[in-house]
Amino acid sequence: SQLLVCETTPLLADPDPTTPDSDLKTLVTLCDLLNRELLLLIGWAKNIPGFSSLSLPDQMALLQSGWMEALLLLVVWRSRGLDEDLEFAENLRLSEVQSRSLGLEELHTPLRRLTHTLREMNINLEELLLLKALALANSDAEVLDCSRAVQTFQETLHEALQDLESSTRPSDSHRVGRLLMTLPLLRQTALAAARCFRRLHTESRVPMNTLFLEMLDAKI
Amino acid sequence: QEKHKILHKLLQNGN
Repeated sequence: SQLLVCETTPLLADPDPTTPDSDLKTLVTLCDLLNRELLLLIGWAKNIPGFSSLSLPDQMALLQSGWMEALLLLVVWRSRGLDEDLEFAENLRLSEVQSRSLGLEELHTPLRRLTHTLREMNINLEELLLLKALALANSDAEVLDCSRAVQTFQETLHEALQDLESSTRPSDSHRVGRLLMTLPLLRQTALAAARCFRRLHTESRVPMNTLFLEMLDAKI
Repeated sequence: QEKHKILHKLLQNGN
């Protein structure tokens, strides 16, 4: 219930109306959107029960490692009603052809695969939000200040997922496992996404917000 | 933490 309460309204893309449409403009708009979502995500993480009790270095470590996974899971959720496109925002959808043209092909295919898997499972919002929190909690940060506290944080979320499934789908004992098994592809895709965006900044000079760059650097 | 000063600030200050 707490995760449902602290989920914010999806943001809209905010393209510069004075710039003519181009791939560069779409990328700038996309990165600006992701940066604003990242800001919300940091606020959201603080509302996950147990997160704020972790030490500041551990909060940073989890966010630096898991932020892209959490953001991409929202894209997957928004894209669930579409067959081929990815919906980053209600007014920013990318087809496979557009993604390729923007240099984001490494993202498109695995995100569509993940969308397909979760759609086949008929995943609901409660499950998605728990997966999002678990992706953050299970971020395999290299150095932790207090790994016991992080483990307790993970266990609380895992128990919440188990409670949810045992009360809503008592006959499906494999559902928690199936949901957790979608996380490796999410992690792999998040890393590919971070590399893609870093490359777009260094090689194609796509301007990006300082926070977004700082978090990309922490991820790679 | 110095390298990641924006995140540090956001988590510390709450704004």
